[in-house]
Amino acid sequence: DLSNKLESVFKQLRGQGKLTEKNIKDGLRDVRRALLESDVNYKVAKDFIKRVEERAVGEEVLRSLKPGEYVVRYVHEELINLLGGKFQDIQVAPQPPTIVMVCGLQGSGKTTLCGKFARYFRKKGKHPFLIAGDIYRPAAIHQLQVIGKQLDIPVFSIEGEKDAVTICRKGLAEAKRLGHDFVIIDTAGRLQIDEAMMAEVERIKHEIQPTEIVFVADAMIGQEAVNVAKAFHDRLAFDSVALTKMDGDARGGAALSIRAVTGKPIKYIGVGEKMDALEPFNPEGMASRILG
Amino acid sequence: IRGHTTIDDDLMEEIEELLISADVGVHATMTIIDRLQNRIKIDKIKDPSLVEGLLKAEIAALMGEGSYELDLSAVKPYVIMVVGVNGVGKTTTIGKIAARLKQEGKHVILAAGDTFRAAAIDQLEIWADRAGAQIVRSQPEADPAAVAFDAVDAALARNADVVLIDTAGRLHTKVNLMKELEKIKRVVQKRLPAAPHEILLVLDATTGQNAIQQAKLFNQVVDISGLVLTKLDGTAKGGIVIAIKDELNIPVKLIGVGEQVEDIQDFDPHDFVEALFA
Ligand SMILES: Nc1nc2c(ncn2[C@@H]2O[C@H](COP(=O)(O)OP(=O)(O)OP(=O)(O)O)[C@@H](O)[C@H]2O)c(=O)[nH]1
Ligand SMILES: Nc1nc2c(ncn2[C@@H]2O[C@H](COP(=O)(O)OP(=O)(O)OP(=O)(O)O)[C@@H](O)[C@H]2O)c(=O)[nH]1
Ligand SMILES: [Mg+2]
Ligand SMILES: [Mg+2]
Repeated sequence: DLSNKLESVFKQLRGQGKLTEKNIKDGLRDVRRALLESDVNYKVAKDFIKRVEERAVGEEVLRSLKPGEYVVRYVHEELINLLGGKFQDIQVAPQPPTIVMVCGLQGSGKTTLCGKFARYFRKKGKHPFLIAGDIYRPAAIHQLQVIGKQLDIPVFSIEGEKDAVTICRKGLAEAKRLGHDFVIIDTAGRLQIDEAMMAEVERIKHEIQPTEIVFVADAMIGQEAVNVAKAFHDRLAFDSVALTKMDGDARGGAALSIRAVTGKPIKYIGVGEKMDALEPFNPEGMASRILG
Repeated sequence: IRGHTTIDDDLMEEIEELLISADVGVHATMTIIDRLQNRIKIDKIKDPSLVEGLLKAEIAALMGEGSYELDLSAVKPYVIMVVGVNGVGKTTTIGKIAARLKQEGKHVILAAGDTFRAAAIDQLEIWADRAGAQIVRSQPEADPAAVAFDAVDAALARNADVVLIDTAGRLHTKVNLMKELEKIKRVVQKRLPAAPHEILLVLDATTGQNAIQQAKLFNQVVDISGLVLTKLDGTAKGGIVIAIKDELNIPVKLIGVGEQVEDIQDFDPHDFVEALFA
């Protein structure tokens, strides 16, 4: 436990009034290790520790509080601040429909998330419509159709259509024609370094003008989260992040990395394979989880 | 790490950053650097330009031989079970392995053991078609152990060479799902005592330190004989396999380098290490 580890480091601080630079450096070495073990990016962890160091030096150590606990609580609060304050929901379009487009690496949980969003926003009174924009993965369209059928939510696809932009454009027209006010577009998983695929998702954005672009990331992603998120953000300026598979035991340091490098909020988390396994993001819970 | 004029703390810190940034993890990185510093001391090395070579050699030695030894002449049918957490590339990897074996003239049967996820069976059917393999399937919600049993049974009846068992993605923290995996293995053993001859754990190269927990728990439940490291065509280096080899001695056998049927390669420790430092 990080608190206990830091306690032994700070044993000699008892009775001293302020935290010195050396005290802080020693304590933060353990915090940095905890962050790295949680998959926070190396550079992000370095910057974070440096900022905490600058602010914590000279802080009053309450006589009744243990210094180790104090530093951990300080770090904890810093993490919560960085991970984003109050909950922000998916933006609603000034004129319906609200259009949500999901994007991300292969296997990150996008198609499943589309189903979860559809169910969630229907419960909130919306009339969702799903567009099957993944024309590459074997049975991807079928996967979304099965989900749509389970939820009794319409899924738009065009059999044999080789252009994802066309599917999205026609799907959006159909959604409007039928009076749906919440459109969710599933896209194929792609590498941020795949030029053709990144150009495709840029074209979909340009054509469709989504209200919200959600970057979907697997909670277990490691150091590369920074490069991936930055590239998707540079190309698409996505609005928010969804972190999936949070029902596992991955500490999810990527949350901090992605937030640090893009400035965009994490709004939702996936907590299971079923369609009801969606929760609003809780920065306090995430901070505790990252600190281990 | 190439611009240094002396072997100093700065050089070690750069090595630390390189390894941690490649997802090798703090613990394994410290172990590697300790061993490197020992080597430098014992061999009295002063030239910093030699350090990179030493580091590469150390890591390659740790990763071991690693090539995919599939001795199909000795065993028939050879049963391979593929496991791992959600979305890592199990189904796609099975399609690729099947195609490769088919090209070598083998008779391959795929078991559609993911009876849970939407369109999982359909996805595997498309791969069976692409690979020229036969598929044994049931209905969604069917017992995956029964599908696996039927596939091995069919392989024996049809004198097939290889059975590849696809399983549903599952988080290693879900006790009931891990128990299900144990059951699939047990039931296969009932039909063929030596089977499964190979249990491959598929890991996504973008995964961070959680991969170590995945390897530990899957190994506890079903004895992993090898790893498949997928999505190496991306920018992730997959350094987690170094930590896993160091702690659990499980070798990487295959790597996935794309989404097409031919995008699978035998693991080569030297190529892997070169890519790490590229
Ligand atoms: N345990 C758990 N599994 C999840 C969660 N979200 C998705 N999954 C599973 O992760 C796997 C991949 O999900 P998909 O929705 O197919 O991922 P994707 O991003 O659409 O994949 P591609 O389209 O191939 O890029 C499936 O097995 C899902 O059931 C989650 O929050 N928790
Ligand atoms: N770029 C790349 N993508 C891959 C690779 N292997 C698999 N994928 C993609 O990763 C996604 C998930 O692959 P699947 O084969 O469905 O993964 P899975 O482990 O069977 O997923 P679940 O059954 O849902 O747990 C798909 O979009 C695949 O095309 C690879 O080596 N490189
Ligand atoms: Mg998908
Ligand atoms: Mg699968």
